[in-house]
Amino acid sequence: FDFTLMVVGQSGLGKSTLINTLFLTDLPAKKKGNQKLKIESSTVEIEERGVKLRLSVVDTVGFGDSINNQEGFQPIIKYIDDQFEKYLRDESGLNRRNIHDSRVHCLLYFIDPSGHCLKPIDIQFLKEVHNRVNVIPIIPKADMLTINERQTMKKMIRQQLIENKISIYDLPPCEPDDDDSYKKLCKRIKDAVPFAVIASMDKVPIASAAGKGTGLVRGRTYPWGTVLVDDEKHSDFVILKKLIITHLQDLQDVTHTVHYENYRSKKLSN
Amino acid sequence: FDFTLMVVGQSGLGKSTLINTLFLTDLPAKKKGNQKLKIESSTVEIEERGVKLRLSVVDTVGFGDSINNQEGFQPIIKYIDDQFEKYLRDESGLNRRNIHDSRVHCLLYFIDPSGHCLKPIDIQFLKEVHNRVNVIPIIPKADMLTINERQTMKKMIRQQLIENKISIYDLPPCEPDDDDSYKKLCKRIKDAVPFAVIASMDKVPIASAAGKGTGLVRGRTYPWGTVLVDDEKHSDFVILKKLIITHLQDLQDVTHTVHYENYRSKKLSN
Ligand SMILES: Nc1nc2c(ncn2[C@@H]2O[C@H](COP(=O)(O)OP(=O)(O)O)[C@@H](O)[C@H]2O)c(=O)[nH]1
Ligand SMILES: Nc1nc2c(ncn2[C@@H]2O[C@H](COP(=O)(O)OP(=O)(O)O)[C@@H](O)[C@H]2O)c(=O)[nH]1
Repeated sequence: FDFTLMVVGQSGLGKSTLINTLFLTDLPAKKKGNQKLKIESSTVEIEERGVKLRLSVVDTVGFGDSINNQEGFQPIIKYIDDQFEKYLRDESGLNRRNIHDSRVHCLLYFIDPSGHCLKPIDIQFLKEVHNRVNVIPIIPKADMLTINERQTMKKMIRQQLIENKISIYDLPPCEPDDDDSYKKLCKRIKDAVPFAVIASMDKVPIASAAGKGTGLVRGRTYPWGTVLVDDEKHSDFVILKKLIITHLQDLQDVTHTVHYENYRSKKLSN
Repeated sequence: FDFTLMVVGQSGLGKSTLINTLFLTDLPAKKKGNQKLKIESSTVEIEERGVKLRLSVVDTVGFGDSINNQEGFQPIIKYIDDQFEKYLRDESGLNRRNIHDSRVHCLLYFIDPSGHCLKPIDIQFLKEVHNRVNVIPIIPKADMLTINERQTMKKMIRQQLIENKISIYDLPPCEPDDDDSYKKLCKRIKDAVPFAVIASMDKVPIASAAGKGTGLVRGRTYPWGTVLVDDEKHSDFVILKKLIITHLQDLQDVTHTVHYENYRSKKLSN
């Protein structure tokens, strides 16, 4: 089972930290500050819910970091199209049965949490990619936003996505015979977009229940308190993880039937 | 007593919140996201330590917010030079005694806390202004950085300022006969640069000492704890305020004897 996830956003927004926290991988923290956009891909074997998965993570280091970002997007667009092109060739080749699928099944887009809404660079980039790949918008480092500020920012972003006709990954509609807990989960996922998440691979001590001493859990410690990765009251991390893990298949299907078909028909009609 | 303070940094970094928290003013939160750089100046009468002060705050809305920021700085540089020009004219005019000093005495530069260090836009802008105005570098929204991350970021920034030969406002050396507490304050100020501050005009409840019920103080409430503006263990806000208030006179003197003289001699030698 091959799955490819791309992360895009300015450097320092916590992209590698989030990937490591989601999939318990160990991507190196980037060398900071080099502006030239570089696309780096790394593959890890992971196991989620008993399914063995070969996860490829494509990181875009240096996105939006230079003073003039006009030309910044093209390498990313080209990377996504190149994977479609490779798949198209393989599909029409001799070895159709063993195609290695390197198409990008999901793109996590990181929005700067210190803005109030999408910036021009966000809108321009999302307009270029939303009909090529499944986009999931993320507000990283959500521990810098109070609960009210998160709600306000999410509302603003949803409005801007509609105004600019940017479509993001949408869950398939629930079947009537789906069980209640699945329907509830889908509703919570839809309400959470864009996902305000925190991430951390550091272990912090917390007093566990019934005074059995302290356990070590993933979080970030401040002088005024400790924020916990796996606490649903602290961020949308847990919901985001559920979305990705339970919809791996659907993310692949949509990539194949919608985005890839889009590419193919454009290509053949030229 | 006229004092002019300029704030520069991307929108959303908390510039107006910090000014309001420092001087108990009520600058409006900006209308978000318009990229065209606009320079807005507003004047308030404040009183600090018994001294009546006419404080002018010059805000640069839209700095660094567009996709191509190459041309972004010029209006700010021009504003600073224009005030020198006005002062030069007034000085050689008839009414020398009643000159209204609108020169910029201090520039608070806001560094994006989600970066790890100075970005290209920071370095390029600071190189243009550091010999025209007293620059004080600020890391706003420091509640998103753990104590370790703050130390690391401060170290990186100090190194970059040295490498790029950018000079920032430096305290006048202590006199031998200054009292100990002033010498201690100066040392703490020098060690704190760039100042990692938080700001908030919201009042939050905290349990006051000896269980006398709760008081209301300035801070930000999160599900995992409350960060307090006036708690020195939480940020450098208190130290920054002390620096500005105790050195208003010196900031004016340096503006007059160093930066204005620079401008005058350049102008006259042309
Ligand atoms: N406040 C906060 N900081 C975070 C969070 N996640 C990561 N960071 C910090 O952000 C910095 C940059 O993270 P990194 O993953 O290297 O960013 P990248 O350049 O986008 O890959 C590191 O110092 C992290 O500790 C978070 O959820 N909250
Ligand atoms: N986490 C955090 N948020 C802050 C802080 N100061 C201001 N903010 C928030 O940042 C947002 C932007 O503030 P504003 O002062 O309007 O930014 P400006 O555009 O730079 O003037 C507001 O939602 C503030 O509540 C702070 O110290 N910490």
